[in-house]
Order: sequence, then C-alpha cells, then structure tokens
Amino acid sequence: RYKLFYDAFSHIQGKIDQIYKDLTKSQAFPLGGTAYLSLEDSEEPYLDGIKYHAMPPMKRFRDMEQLSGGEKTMAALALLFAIHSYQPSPFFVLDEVDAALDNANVAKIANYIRDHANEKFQFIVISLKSSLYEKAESLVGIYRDQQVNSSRTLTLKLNDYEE
Amino acid sequence: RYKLFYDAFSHIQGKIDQIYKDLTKSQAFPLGGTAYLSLEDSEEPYLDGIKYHAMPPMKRFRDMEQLSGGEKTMAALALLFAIHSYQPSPFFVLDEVDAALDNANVAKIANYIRDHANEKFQFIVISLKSSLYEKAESLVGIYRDQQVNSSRTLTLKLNDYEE
Amino acid sequence: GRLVRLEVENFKSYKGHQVIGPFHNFSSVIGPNGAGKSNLMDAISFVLGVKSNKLRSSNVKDLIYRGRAMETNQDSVVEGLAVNQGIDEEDDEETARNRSGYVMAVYEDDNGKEMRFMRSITSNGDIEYRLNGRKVAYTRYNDALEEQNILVKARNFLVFQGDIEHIASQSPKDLTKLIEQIS
Amino acid sequence: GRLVRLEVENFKSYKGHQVIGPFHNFSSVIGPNGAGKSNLMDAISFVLGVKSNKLRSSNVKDLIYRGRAMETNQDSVVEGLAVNQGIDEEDDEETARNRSGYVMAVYEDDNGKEMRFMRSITSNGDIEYRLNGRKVAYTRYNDALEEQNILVKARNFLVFQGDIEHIASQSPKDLTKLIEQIS
Ligand SMILES: Nc1ncnc2c1ncn2[C@@H]1O[C@H](COP(=O)(O)OP(=O)(O)OP(=O)(O)O)[C@@H](O)[C@H]1O
Ligand SMILES: Nc1ncnc2c1ncn2[C@@H]1O[C@H](COP(=O)(O)OP(=O)(O)OP(=O)(O)O)[C@@H](O)[C@H]1O
Ligand SMILES: [Mg+2]
Ligand SMILES: [Mg+2]
Repeated sequence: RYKLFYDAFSHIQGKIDQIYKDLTKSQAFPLGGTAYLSLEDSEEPYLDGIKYHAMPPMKRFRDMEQLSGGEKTMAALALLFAIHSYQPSPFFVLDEVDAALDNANVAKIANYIRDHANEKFQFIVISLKSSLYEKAESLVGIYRDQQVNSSRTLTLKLNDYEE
Repeated sequence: RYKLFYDAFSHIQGKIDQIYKDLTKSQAFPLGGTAYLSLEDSEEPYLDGIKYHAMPPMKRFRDMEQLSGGEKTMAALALLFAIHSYQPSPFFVLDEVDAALDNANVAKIANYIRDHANEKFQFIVISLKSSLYEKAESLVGIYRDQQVNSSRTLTLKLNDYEE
Repeated sequence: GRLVRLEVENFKSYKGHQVIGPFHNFSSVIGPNGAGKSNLMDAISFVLGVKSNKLRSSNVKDLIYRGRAMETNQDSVVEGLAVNQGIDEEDDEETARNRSGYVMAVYEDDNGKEMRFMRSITSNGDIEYRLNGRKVAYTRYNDALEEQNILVKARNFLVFQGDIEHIASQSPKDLTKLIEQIS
Repeated sequence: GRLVRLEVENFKSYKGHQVIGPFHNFSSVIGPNGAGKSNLMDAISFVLGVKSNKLRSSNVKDLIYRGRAMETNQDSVVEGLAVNQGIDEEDDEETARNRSGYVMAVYEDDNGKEMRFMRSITSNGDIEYRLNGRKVAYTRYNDALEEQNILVKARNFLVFQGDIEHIASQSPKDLTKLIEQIS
C-alpha cells in the first residue's frame, strides 16, 4: 500500500512542474511558473497530508490561499492534468472552469487542450467564452425549446479544426 | 424588535418581485420571472427562517438548489438590490459577480447598474468581461509593474457615458 | 477509449428520448444560462454511478424530468401568472410521479469496440444497471468502468461547476485521499 | 454619499504610497488575473473595519506588502530560479517585518462634505483608526460609518469573489439574520 502510494506521489511530483510551466508560460515570462508537492511527514506519507505549492511567473513563494481566483484556477488545472498523467481516465468533463480566467489564460487553456486532446484523452468542456469554444473540434449546442418545455441539443463540427 | 424586523421583511417582500422582473425581462419574455420571500413560521418571524423563491421566466416553481449557476446569480443580485432598497448603503462593491452569466444576462446587469447608479447609489464593479465594463462611467485599470514588483493603477473616464 | 454519444430519457430538463452527440476528441458544450449544460454533465456523471446528492438533487426522483405543473397552493398566485403567459398545464402530479428515465453512454474502447453503459430509474425509484443491454449488479458495472480507467470514486476527471478553485486549495488530507484513490 | 478615492500604503500587493481613483457613480475595475483587483476590494473592506480572515489572510501582518524575498530554505531551489530570471533580492525578513501600512478612504457625504476614514497597521501589528486625521476608538469610527448607512456587520453591499451564487441559496436562518442586521 505504501509502495503504491509512493509511486503515484513521486510520478505526479515529477510531472507537476512541467505541466504548470506549460500552462503559465507566455512571451513575457517564457519560463513560466513553479509548482511542486511536498509531504508534511515523510515517515508515513499515506497517514499525513500532501501540500501543493504553485508560484505564478515572477511571483514570490506564498500560501495557496493568497493566490488570486484566476491563479488558483490555473494551479488546479495543472494538478488535475498531472494526476491524469499517472492514472489516465479516457475523458475529462469540465464545467465552466474558465469562469475566473482573463482572456490570456483562457487562450492558454484552450491551446493546452487542443495540444493534448486525442483518441485516448478526450475533453468535453462546458464554456460560455467564445475564445475557448471556438478552438474545439465540435460544438454541442444546448437550447431550451419553450414550446415543449425541454432542453434540446444540436451538434456542429467546426471545419477549421484541421488547422 | 419584532416590529423592526417585520418592517424590513415586508418592505423587501414588496420590492423583490419587481426588481427580479427588471433583471430577467427580455424581448422573448417581456414579463420576466417571479420572486418572493416566505416565512417558515409567521408566529415569531425573527426566530425562524425566511425562504427565498425565484422562478426564471417561463419556468416552473422549483427549489433554489436546482437553478443553474447563472439563474442563481441573477436571483442573488435581485435579493441584494431589494435589501438595499430598504437600507440603502451609499455604495456597492461587486467582485466578478458576472463570472457565471451568459452575454444576455451580463447585458441585463450592465443596464440595470447604469439605470440605477447615481450620486446616492454608487457601484464599484470588478469584471473581466468587456460587455460589462465598457458600460461604466470610468475605469480603474490595475496592472502589475514587474520592475518594482507591485500593483499599480490608472483611471480612465469613458466619454460616451453621457449617451 | 472515448465517449461517443449519450442517449437520455426523461433526465432532468431533457424531456422524452434524446440522443446527444457525437462527441469528438475536444468537444465544447455551449448555450445560454439555464439551457441544460450542467444537466448534461449530470447525465454523464449519473451514468457512471455518481450519487444524486452530487448532482444537485436530494433524491433520485428529482433527476426525472418534471414538466410545468404547479405543485402546491402557494403557487396559485404563480399559476395564475403561468396561465396568463400562455403556458399550458402539461404535467399533473400523477404523470410526473410514474415517469421513469435513464441515461445510456455509448463508449468506444481503445480497440474500437463499442460498449453501452446504461443506468435507469424505474417508476418506483429503483436504480438498474445495464452493460451492453444486459442487466448487471452495480459491482460488475463499476468493474467494467474501472477496466477502462474510469475511477468514479476518485472523480478526478469530473470538474463540476464552481469546484475548480477549491481543487487548488484543498486540504493536504484531501489531496492525500485523492492520490490514495488513484494509486 | 459616495467613495471619492482611496489612498493605500503598503497594503497587500500595493507597494509604498498609492492613490487609487477617482471613483464615479459607476466605476469598473479591470486588469489581468493576479494584478490586484480583489486586493483593492480588500483595501476598501479593510478600511471599513472588515476582519482580516474575510480578506484571505490569517493575520493582519499578511495584509502588509511583502516583496520578493524568499522565506524558507525550501525555496532555495526556487531562489535559484528567481535569481536567474533576473529578480533582485528586494526584501529581507527584517524589512518586511517592520513595515507598517494603512488604507484611507476619502468619502463625500450627501451634503458634499468630505470625510476621511483611515485604518492603519503599525509595525508591531496594532490597528489604529483615524477619523478626519484624529485618532479615535473603533466604536466612534464605526458609528460615523453607520451614520452614512454603511453597516459593516451586515456587509450586504460587499460581494467578494465567488460569493454571489451562495447568496441566493443561503439557508433561511442566514437570510433571517441578514434582515435582522439591517432592520
Ligand atoms: N427534473 C427536472 N425536470 C425539469 N427541469 C429540471 C429538472 N431539474 C432541473 N431542471 C431545470 O434545469 C435548469 C438548469 O439547467 P442547468 O443547470 O443545466 O443550466 P446550465 O445550462 O448549466 O446554465 P448555466 O450556464 O447558468 O450554468 C433549471 O432551470 C432547472 O429548473
Ligand atoms: N501582502 C502581500 N504582499 C504582496 N503581494 C501580495 C500580498 N498578498 C497577496 N499578494 C499577491 O496579490 C496577488 C493577488 O491579487 P488579487 O487577488 O487582487 O488578484 P486579482 O486581480 O483579483 O486576480 P483575479 O482576476 O485572478 O481574481 C497574488 O498573486 C498574491 O501573491
Ligand atoms: Mg451550468
Ligand atoms: Mg480577484
């Protein structure tokens, strides 16, 4: 049990920093931020807590609580993708995870998903922001049909996806 | 004590429906939705709970928990504005309250604020959405000055506000 | 593997039988507030075995489509309003109570083989599981999901509306629990 | 009345003395993630007397500006990174600990008379209140706010990031409490 836990932890620990860098790097900060996991008590790790630390580019080391809404969202997505790299579920369903993100960060998430979505890693992303959903391969549009008082759907394949 | 409480309750009860209608009416649904407060035990109201009910236009009566994220946001803003009508604080500070709103609802909130902001009722609204902040009278832009590692601000009066 | 499409019947705001999809490698779900986007995520979560309290519902019957009918007399003021807005009285209490519903996920595994996962709510509120059309027990159903690396207990691949910011600042104990579940 | 402008000194991400404003009847605060928008709201809340635990800080010293210095040796790996990104070592532990800070709100009442509310944190972590430049006790300070209909206990006019959806679905008890506070 200890071995399994430790395998998962060290795999995720090894991946988290690069994923966070991929999500936070920009022209202004080509190196991106820094992220890592630490064990509160390394004697018996599965008995104690794992602390997650993330530092946006060019910012000092600070408690996760003091990060802004958008900074926390980016850190959370990095953690989820790092966990996925150890235990790859076939698909992700994300419901308006971009709500707190500014346009620059929405673009980074959209690009990350486009680069990583494939036959074995599918993304279903609910979003209100055109800068995210216009990057998708297809859209599932949901509307309310007032006549029959019901939700209805239609799908649309976006041609330029092959870009 | 009972009298004061009852005054506040009945004032807010009297205003909430109209405010919610103002916030939810549209070309498709000119009448808007329905909202009201009810007392769980009207013998001693300040001992018991006040239940808030809001129904979006053309939808059935349902528990507040089953409303969508955007529907809850609109209902919450109506409640806050109704409470304000009884006890008018001089200003409101709203931090990204439009995060869960689609473009149509963002426009409704922006128009409501424009119509109600005046010398005695000031709005300071933090937003990432241009469809909201472009309706403001002035902007306070905040940026991070990397050289000195500090937040900095600048203000901009929007000319066309006199529209 | 991947999710190909969903078939729902009387699930939340989706009345009657509807096919949703196909889904691609990167599909985005869009639509106005209150249209039914999160209800679609609830349908995907439901078919995988997520409990109804995580789907904004206190019991499974809340997950079944309910029409426009007014429930209590408190609504009579509202009913009057509904009628004058030209809303027909669609659903009486009886019809709504006897309605059943289900969600079926059509899934394609890594070898391109199609699998059908179906979870239904019977008219008396029981839950049934079907794997490729055959009724099975929950444990068998969940085993088939785990074989596809779909670990519903960990749920690290489902991010519900409003939850994303809490994931980064969850307590160290919770993070340990999550890592334990996937290891 | 209305809020005219804010003057801050070493408050959260705002280094040194800065004037923010003027604010108009409808002012919008904009900027990228992490720029300092919510910190501005924290400054407005702080000057009105809201406690630091509601301002994402466990104690008042967290509200004082801290520069780039690395704190613990755990950061040495990070420090190396900071140096090679060309970040200068700005703040040592000593300077940060002795720093004081304040927020002053310039407010105009309904008759156009200017009032200045100032709340400061001294270098040893004490809090002081000043009304139009004169040091006063908290109760006097809060009375002056209540005369302007600014009821900090109810806080119904401050909506912090992420809180809006909970307001609609708060428990009936909480709603009663809120109505009690404003009545
Ligand atoms: N059992 C049910 N029968 C019919 N309608 C239902 C049922 N349960 C929920 N609803 C309706 O579904 C609507 C909410 O849908 P949903 O939460 O999916 O919206 P959404 O598209 O996610 O919106 P948002 O963008 O605001 O998050 C509510 O208006 C609610 O009344
Ligand atoms: N005492 C302090 N000294 C210096 N910087 C601080 C201090 N406290 C918080 N910060 C920094 O302020 C930043 C957060 O600012 P804030 O929450 O205001 O951002 P925001 O503009 O609201 O962003 P978002 O759009 O993502 O909500 C964090 O990066 C944090 O590190
Ligand atoms: Mg939703
Ligand atoms: Mg913020």
